[in-house]
Amino acid sequence: SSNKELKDEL
Amino acid sequence: MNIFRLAGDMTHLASVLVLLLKIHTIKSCAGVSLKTQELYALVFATRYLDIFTDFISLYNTVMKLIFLGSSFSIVWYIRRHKIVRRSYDKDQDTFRHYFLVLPCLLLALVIHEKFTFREVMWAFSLYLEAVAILPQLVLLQRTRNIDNLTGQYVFLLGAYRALYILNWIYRYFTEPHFVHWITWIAGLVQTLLYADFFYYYFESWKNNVKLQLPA
Repeated sequence: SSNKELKDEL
Repeated sequence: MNIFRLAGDMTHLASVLVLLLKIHTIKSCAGVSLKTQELYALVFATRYLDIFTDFISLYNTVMKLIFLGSSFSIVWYIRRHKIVRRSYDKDQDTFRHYFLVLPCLLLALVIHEKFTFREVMWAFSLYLEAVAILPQLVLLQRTRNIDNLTGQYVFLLGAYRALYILNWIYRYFTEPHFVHWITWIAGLVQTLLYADFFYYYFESWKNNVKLQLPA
């Protein structure tokens, strides 16, 4: 679960 | 993007616009905690380090610019604007927010997804955002008279994170491996801090009386 996917959140 | 996250972003946008509008139109920041605004500016500065390196979407970049711009301009208004600064209640806004910054920084150095500058700053911004409202809540309890706009600002700020929790629940069930404990726990703590404010806010709205927080 990379943090990448969270980076699209503000 | 899901409806909960969009609603959360719009609620967050509304909160900063309500505050900016209040300060810009009536040229007053009575009841507004400068400490909370400074903490929020720091939250955005440490969270959006990737604004110029990772392009995610136009929406993402525009919203980041709005949040950065609004939070820093609110701090500028309260610190520098010759009229607004006069209404800043520095004797009441005394929460030592450095006591919030340091523990969040230490915690981020210990608990993060990866030990890189960006990831530690990301974790720091999440922990700091969870507690950034405290100086404002303390100020509201001290000043007693909460004007509508400030009350709406705090309410919208709390509601945005509650909507984000719904967004995380939605993403957990729709996206495999979507597990982010750091973000979830920080977001939950943040929302819980608003719980008593929400209670008194709804009570005052239901009974149609002025919002009063118990001392």
